[in-house]
Amino acid sequence: MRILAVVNQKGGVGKTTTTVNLGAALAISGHRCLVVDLDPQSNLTTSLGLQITEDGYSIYDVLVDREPLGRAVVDTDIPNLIACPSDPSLAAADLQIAADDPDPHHRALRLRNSLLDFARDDPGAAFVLLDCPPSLGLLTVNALVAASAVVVPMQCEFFAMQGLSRLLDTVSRIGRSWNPGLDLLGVLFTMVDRRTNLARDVIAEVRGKLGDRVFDSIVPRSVRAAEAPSYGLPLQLYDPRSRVAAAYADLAQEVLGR
Amino acid sequence: MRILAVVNQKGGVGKTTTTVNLGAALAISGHRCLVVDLDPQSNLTTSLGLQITEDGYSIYDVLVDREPLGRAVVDTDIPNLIACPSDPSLAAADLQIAADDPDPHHRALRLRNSLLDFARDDPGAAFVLLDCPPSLGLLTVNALVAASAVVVPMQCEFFAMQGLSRLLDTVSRIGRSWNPGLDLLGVLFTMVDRRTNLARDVIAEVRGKLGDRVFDSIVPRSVRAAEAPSYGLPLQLYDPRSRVAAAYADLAQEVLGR
Ligand SMILES: Nc1ncnc2c1ncn2[C@@H]1O[C@H](COP(=O)(O)OP(=O)(O)OP(=O)(O)O)[C@@H](O)[C@H]1O
Ligand SMILES: Nc1ncnc2c1ncn2[C@@H]1O[C@H](COP(=O)(O)OP(=O)(O)OP(=O)(O)O)[C@@H](O)[C@H]1O
Ligand SMILES: [Mg+2]
Ligand SMILES: [Mg+2]
Repeated sequence: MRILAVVNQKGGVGKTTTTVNLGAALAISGHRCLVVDLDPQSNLTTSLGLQITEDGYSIYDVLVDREPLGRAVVDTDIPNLIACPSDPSLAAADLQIAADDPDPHHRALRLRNSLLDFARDDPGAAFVLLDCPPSLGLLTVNALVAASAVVVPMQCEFFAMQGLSRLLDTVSRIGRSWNPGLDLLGVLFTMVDRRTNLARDVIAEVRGKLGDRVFDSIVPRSVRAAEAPSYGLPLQLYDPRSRVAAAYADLAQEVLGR
Repeated sequence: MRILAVVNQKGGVGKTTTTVNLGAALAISGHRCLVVDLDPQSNLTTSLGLQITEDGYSIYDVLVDREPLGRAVVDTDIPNLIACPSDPSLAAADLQIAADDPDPHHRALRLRNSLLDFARDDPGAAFVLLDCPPSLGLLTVNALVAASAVVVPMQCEFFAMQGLSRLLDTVSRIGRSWNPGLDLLGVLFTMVDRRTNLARDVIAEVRGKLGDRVFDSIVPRSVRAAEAPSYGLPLQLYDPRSRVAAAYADLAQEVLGR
């Protein structure tokens, strides 16, 4: 079971869109895939048309009340794609877990332990994708401790460049102290408008710095990607011939090859 | 002194870009304006060309170590525009303030008290704009408790719609319990591509729901806005004839008129 954390503290860079569509592309090509929504905004949950019901379980119950992850996991419209929803109460999880567990090391291990138990119960899942909120707080730290590798969606813009080096520092710091195998699988350029100089400059600079730790696949900007969530569908179902769906299918092949 | 919190837990919607350019537009039209960076990403700080030095003060020192705000405030390249920078250590401020102060009410009052002291020392500031991080955590709650009104930048996309009702619920909840005067000054549509149906649908739906609490000014998508931060300049200096600079100048007039 490969666990990938989809991380970037910069907001609105395409973390949720990448988790949904990469997950769907992996599932469609035959690899059973669990996607986990770690964001109190619950954008992943609604992108897959899932409801957050009062009495249903979510990642909040798993992390704060230590319910088994298997109890919160539900099916989606796509065969082979299963999901663990989140809900708004997750916004208070940071402080609640910190109050409950004074040891910073223990706090950071909750998600990893839940996933290890889940892997024993449901050995069929080949991939787990963790959709992180736009911060480097406890939920993201839990994802980095649980993950075997990190996917970093980024836009070709100035703020994104600035945040990247800080994010990679955090990834290697967490790797050194809590998760020695953690590695950058790749940076993914999203919402790219190739006509602008800014995009070309940023792509050249990041490829220059990171070499092959940048995916070849580049996701173009397309309003189809922004429309799909309102129908609760990944792009492979909403508009399978779109350039964005094709880019995520390419990405899935690259991830399988690494 | 009018204190406006620029808030939206959805990431990448233009909070920082709005704070910088609305602040610059207010300053250029003669109103002394303080902008405060409450985001550990420090995007506002770098957009104004400010350095985060090891020995300098930032909002972290004000909120966590209770230094006077006046000590952290610096001048910018624009007359009448002053700024309080942030730095990466702010990422831990939530947990540090919570550990230091068990009373949730006290924790939420730190920024408001700092601004009240600042207003006594520097009575010339007519406006304070608070740039919030993409979450509804303690830093954003501090901003909502300190503010007299809220500006909500949003993109014309599905996730933004979903987050808006949750955000407005939070604003009225904070208003009821901690800040009775708090009010939505307006929703600002940002990065708008008017050619898409999605944009037209979202604008129509939000205007239908909120009426005049939506600004008339609409900020178009333009790569010039994404280029300006890399030069450390607001748009009024980087490209004063751009459509985005003009939209923020219009917004400033609307804000002055409300
Ligand atoms: N390739 C694309 N083309 C156009 N729009 C896109 C594309 N990918 C994502 N979007 C839209 O951009 C917005 C931001 O994307 P998304 O929500 O996936 O980012 P995020 O990093 O998960 O945001 P947050 O930081 O708030 O969690 C969304 O409204 C989404 O629909
Ligand atoms: N009108 C615009 N046209 C094009 N790009 C824009 C526009 N406004 C902002 N941007 C770019 O979009 C990205 C997101 O904007 P910004 O950083 O201001 O949003 P934010 O809400 O502050 O993000 P975060 O949630 O990470 O704090 C930035 O790279 C910015 O340069
Ligand atoms: Mg997201
Ligand atoms: Mg910002």
